[in-house]
Amino acid sequence: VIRLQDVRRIYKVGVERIHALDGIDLDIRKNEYVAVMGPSGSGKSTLMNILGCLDRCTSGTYELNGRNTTRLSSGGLAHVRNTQIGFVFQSFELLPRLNALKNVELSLIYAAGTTWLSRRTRARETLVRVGLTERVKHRPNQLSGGEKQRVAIARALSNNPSILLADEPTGNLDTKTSEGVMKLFDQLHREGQTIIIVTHEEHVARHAERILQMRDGQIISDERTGPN
Amino acid sequence: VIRLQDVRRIYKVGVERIHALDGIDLDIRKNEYVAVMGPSGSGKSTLMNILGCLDRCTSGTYELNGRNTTRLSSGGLAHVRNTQIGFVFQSFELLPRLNALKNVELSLIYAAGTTWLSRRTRARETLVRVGLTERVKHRPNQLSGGEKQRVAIARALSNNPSILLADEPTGNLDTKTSEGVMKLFDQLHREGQTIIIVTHEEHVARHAERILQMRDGQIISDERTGPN
Ligand SMILES: Nc1ncnc2c1ncn2[C@@H]1O[C@H](COP(=O)(O)OP(=O)(O)OP(=O)(O)O)[C@@H](O)[C@H]1O
Ligand SMILES: Nc1ncnc2c1ncn2[C@@H]1O[C@H](COP(=O)(O)OP(=O)(O)OP(=O)(O)O)[C@@H](O)[C@H]1O
Ligand SMILES: [Mg+2]
Ligand SMILES: [Mg+2]
Repeated sequence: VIRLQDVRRIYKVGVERIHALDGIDLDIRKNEYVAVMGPSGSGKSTLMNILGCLDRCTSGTYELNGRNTTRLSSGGLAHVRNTQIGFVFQSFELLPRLNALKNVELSLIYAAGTTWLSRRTRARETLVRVGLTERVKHRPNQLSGGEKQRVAIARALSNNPSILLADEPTGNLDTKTSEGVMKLFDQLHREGQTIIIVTHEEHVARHAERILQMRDGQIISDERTGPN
Repeated sequence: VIRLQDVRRIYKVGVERIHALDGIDLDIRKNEYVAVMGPSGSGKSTLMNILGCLDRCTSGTYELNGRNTTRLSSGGLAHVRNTQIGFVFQSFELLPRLNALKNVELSLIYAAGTTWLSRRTRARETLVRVGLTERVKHRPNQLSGGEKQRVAIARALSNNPSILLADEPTGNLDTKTSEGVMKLFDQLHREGQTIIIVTHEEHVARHAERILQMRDGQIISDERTGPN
């Protein structure tokens, strides 16, 4: 469902050129569960931004569901993002003036065949599933770090995306809350979702069936995990 | 050096009252190394904000170095923050228009007896110590999550504060980078600093000599860690 061929992403800072992605070849099949690990600065978030159609590669191609995304307009990319992809950002990216419930509802605007009532119900359900029943009316600055992270997760999940991209989704969560989130991801995987998760925690990566290791903008290893 | 007595912090959201801190009694001695753990939403960041003089308690008292902070004006609190405390925020809080070097230099403005050259040198040194030699001219939106986290750490450390408060300082760091940061904290502890670190990771907490567990705004356990 995902195919990257010789993807590169170069940032310019002054006269410096940074090869954030330095030639990535990657195939991911439908309903695969992949973890991405690697040192700080190795290109994980950059890879996720390209997979999530939030950024374009400098060169190379990205085929998503057989379609060459490199040829889509920014409107076309936005449509793919809103209908097929759920993205949990490393820095959450919640809208500061909306409370948790509204932040999640907003991602449902693009879901076909919804009414404002069904969106509200669906948003509330997802927030309950990440343990935030008591915090739905809080705005982001009235939430703890781990609560914001869970709103970001709820927002990504509520639209039932076929592809879930999660960048360090448990970085601010204690062990017990983090296990709750991983159980939720595991269940979504059983229900058919394709899941790609960036994490620096071994015990989180082991939920996946395949682990990619990145370094300096390249994938240096790609292993099946043993049965759990 | 730190004494909290029956400290409470209540937030109001609409008609709801949230007891983020629900009666905290805590003594921390000079040069102690304390880890704080607990579920998401249990009050850890709220506790850190009060210890760091960024927030006032709703009731109770906070003595810092024998001085009752509850009586200080906001100017007095700012002075304490700038001269005695180094704070690593859970969400980094870097200034978006300044590059990494300038973000760190800014925290040195209050250090007595510095020139712009000594501040620049000191800021650069601290960024090298957290492995960011190559990224000093990048602004926050040109940095990875873990790089931003390390700039926040460098900024907290460069002023040689007597008390270091770090809220999830390794939440976005891979294991190897995280060990580098913990080695740095351990060294600062040997040099005499008092360190209080919030973390959800066991292996990070074990660097400390004492671990507090929080739940629902209270400290429910307070244990010495065994020798490492
Ligand atoms: N400004 C605020 N207004 C209202 N409620 C708040 C505010 N800040 C925090 N809270 C609530 O107070 C509780 C404690 O928050 P705090 O940030 O201290 O938790 P925490 O232990 O640091 O959690 P985490 O591990 O998720 O970072 C949370 O349930 C949160 O929703
Ligand atoms: N907009 C940008 N401009 C310039 N350089 C950038 C930009 N964004 C990222 N970089 C650089 O590209 C490299 C890869 O960044 P990326 O965010 O993908 O790393 P990462 O693997 O997600 O790291 P982390 O684990 O710390 O989150 C980093 O060294 C970073 O400094
Ligand atoms: Mg990243
Ligand atoms: Mg917190």
